[in-house]
Amino acid sequence: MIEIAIYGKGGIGKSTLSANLSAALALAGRRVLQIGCDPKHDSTRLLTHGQKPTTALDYMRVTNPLDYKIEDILLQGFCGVGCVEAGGPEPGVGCAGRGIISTFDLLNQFQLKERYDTIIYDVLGDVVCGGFAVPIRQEYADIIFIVTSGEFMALYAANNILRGIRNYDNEKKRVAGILYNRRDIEGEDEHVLRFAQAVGLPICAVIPRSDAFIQAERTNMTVIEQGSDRDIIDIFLTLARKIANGCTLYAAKPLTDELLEVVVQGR
Amino acid sequence: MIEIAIYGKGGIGKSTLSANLSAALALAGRRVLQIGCDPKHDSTRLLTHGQKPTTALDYMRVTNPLDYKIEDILLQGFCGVGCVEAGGPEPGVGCAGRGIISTFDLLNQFQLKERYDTIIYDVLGDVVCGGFAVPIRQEYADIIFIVTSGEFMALYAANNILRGIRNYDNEKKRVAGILYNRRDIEGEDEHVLRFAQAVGLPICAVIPRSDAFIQAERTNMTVIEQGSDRDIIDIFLTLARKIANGCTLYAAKPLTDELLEVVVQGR
Ligand SMILES: Nc1ncnc2c1ncn2[C@@H]1O[C@H](COP(=O)(O)OP(=O)(O)O)[C@@H](O)[C@H]1O
Ligand SMILES: Nc1ncnc2c1ncn2[C@@H]1O[C@H](COP(=O)(O)OP(=O)(O)O)[C@@H](O)[C@H]1O
Ligand code: SF4
Ligand SMILES: [Mg+2]
Ligand SMILES: [Mg+2]
Repeated sequence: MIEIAIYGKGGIGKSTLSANLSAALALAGRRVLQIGCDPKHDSTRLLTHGQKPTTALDYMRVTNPLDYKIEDILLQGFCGVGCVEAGGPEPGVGCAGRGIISTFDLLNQFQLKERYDTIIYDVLGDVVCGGFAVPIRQEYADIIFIVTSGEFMALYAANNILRGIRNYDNEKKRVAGILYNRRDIEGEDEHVLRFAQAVGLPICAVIPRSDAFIQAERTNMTVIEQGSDRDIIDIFLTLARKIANGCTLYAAKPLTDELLEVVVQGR
Repeated sequence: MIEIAIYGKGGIGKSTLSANLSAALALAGRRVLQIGCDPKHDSTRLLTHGQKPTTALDYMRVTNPLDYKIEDILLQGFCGVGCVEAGGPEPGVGCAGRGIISTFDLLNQFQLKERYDTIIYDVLGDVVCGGFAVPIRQEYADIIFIVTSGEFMALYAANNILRGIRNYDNEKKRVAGILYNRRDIEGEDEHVLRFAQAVGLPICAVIPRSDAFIQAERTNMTVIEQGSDRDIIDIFLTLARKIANGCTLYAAKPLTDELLEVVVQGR
């Protein structure tokens, strides 16, 4: 079994890329489980044609543990991909990451992960704390991808995620690299290239900013399922193949704030 | 004394707008203290010509409480604006919001707020939990502004912030309204207008996406101090005047996820 965590700033495209990657891995014959770890709980919509999942946290709030049935929170998506959403507590009340911890406990109770050979964690990366830091732990993610664009805010978050990984345990190298999701802004390629070089990570995939994603999203599908954009489909099939063949893994080497600014913005 | 909390999604422009508003309020004769409540700790750079502040959390980590001196973490900025940064713990280690709680305790120890008549809290709004939820408490913010653009992610965060406010205590109306910081994307005005109407909040200021901010940022100044963009300066002076004369305050009336999508995206 391989467990993959996909981190990045909120809104950067984690769920879009996770869902398309899950679809590509499933097409390649893998048994995939995608676990949404963002309080936004919309990670798996593109795999389930927009079905509204019952989040694990909401489910546990109203259900007697003796009555727990994993089918109540597990949706079947495109090409057999299993879909679960952690959810989160009400804003202003409790730890936003708590849903993730409770969800993992529940999934462990049912040994759900054992039914799959590939687990994808789609995790909010704006604050690397509480439950959001849990997939970084060694008993969870075997490999970690960071989604970023060339915008400073996204690279700042990427660098912060590297700090979180280093602080947990950098003995075992677990960062596969960067998934560069283009925002189509000026000088973007340069920013991401310089950042990647400075932190010693490969850019494992470059995803174009494309209407194909927006079109597919309108019908609550991945671009993989929608099937019309051959180039984008190939990008995800290639990434899926890389993962299946085994990615080289690297240590997390975050930059200081000062160096990050110099590297990205040249000042 | 009036205490103003400025919330919004990371990267939306909170610090830029907070610093320019603080500068405008100071020009109008108020004694302003700006407290940065984002682990990015760069809230006050535009007021201090880029000085790197010692964050309260870093300071407390290395200083004997008997040796605490408020001057060590308080920077003097443009037009007498006082500047403090909460900072945060290392990513992956502890609660990202903890710096805020510790900072408030420290400031209370020195009764720092009493030296000012206007407090501006610049607060990360991606997760409304832990320390990030503290300025929402009644003993802190008297009035709350939410910074947003027309992007769905920003409006989702704005709606989430309203949930946090409502969950704390909605008996006392404390939301002044929306600060619309344009991102210049298609159909943006419409999205923000529909959101504002649906949640019953006024748009208190519309800030154009402008190179004036980027130019001023290059020399680590607010547009107010830089002095060249008369229109933008007027926007902030007008907002400062509205605040000084007393804003009408509203209850937080967040939308359900479903309604938010229908309202913003028309589906
Ligand atoms: N490469 C891309 N091209 C065009 N739109 C994109 C692309 N990646 C993401 N998006 C859009 O950006 C928005 C945010 O993406 P999402 O995957 O939900 O972000 P996250 O999960 O990181 O919060 C979605 O509306 C999505 O369709
Ligand atoms: N109205 C605007 N026009 C142009 N650039 C802006 C505007 N508002 C913010 N920015 C830029 O966007 C970036 C993020 O703004 P910032 O205030 O740091 O966001 P936040 O504090 O919400 O994380 C900064 O580089 C800033 O100069
Ligand atoms: S640990 Fe992180 S997610 Fe949990 S309350 Fe603190 S800031 Fe929020
Ligand atoms: Mg997502
Ligand atoms: Mg900021």
